[in-house]
Amino acid sequence: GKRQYNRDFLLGFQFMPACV
Amino acid sequence: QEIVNPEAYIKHPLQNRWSLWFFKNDKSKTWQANLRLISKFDTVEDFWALYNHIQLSSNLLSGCDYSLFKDGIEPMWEDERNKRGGRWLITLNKQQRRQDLDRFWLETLLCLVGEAFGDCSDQVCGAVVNIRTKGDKIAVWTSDYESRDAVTHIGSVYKQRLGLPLKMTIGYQSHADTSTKSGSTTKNRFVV
Repeated sequence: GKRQYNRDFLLGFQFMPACV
Repeated sequence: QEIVNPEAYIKHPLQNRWSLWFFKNDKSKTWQANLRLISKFDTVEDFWALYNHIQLSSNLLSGCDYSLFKDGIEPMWEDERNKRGGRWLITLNKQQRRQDLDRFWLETLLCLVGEAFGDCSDQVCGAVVNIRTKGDKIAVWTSDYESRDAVTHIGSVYKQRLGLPLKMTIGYQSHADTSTKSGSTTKNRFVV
């Protein structure tokens, strides 16, 4: 299936520390 | 032995790889020479790394554009994936640059990278924000203006996501009509 992400899920990553 | 949660180190892949383009109006150069590819990304984390790093639309000079398109599609009518398409157009008044522009553009980006239009997302090519003195514009570009069902589904979901009032309508114009118009307005193929 398609990788769909809703807005709240996406917004939750805005200020996450970057992956290393 | 340590068990590591994959959530902690695997980036979240997007359905598509996206390219962010920047246009700066320099009248001494051709239109194409003013268009620059900034970066590509294909994960949620890399989308935010780019978004958080660049200027908000409301801080750009008049005449500038951002365009976000699927990898392989150039942000111009002439591209094979755009030439039979059109756009849902949001026209903003001058006050809306302060009130609405940045949140509308972010919402547009989230609709694209999150594939908010379901199966119809396949018809989405990209989106453009134009910063203009006379009024800013945001548009979602799709690939086939004759696909009534897909185009109107995309338009109604988009209008809802922007939180536009029901009584307000937005229009969809084909690029063919926009590129051959004689006056300042292009007829709407669809409205929602």
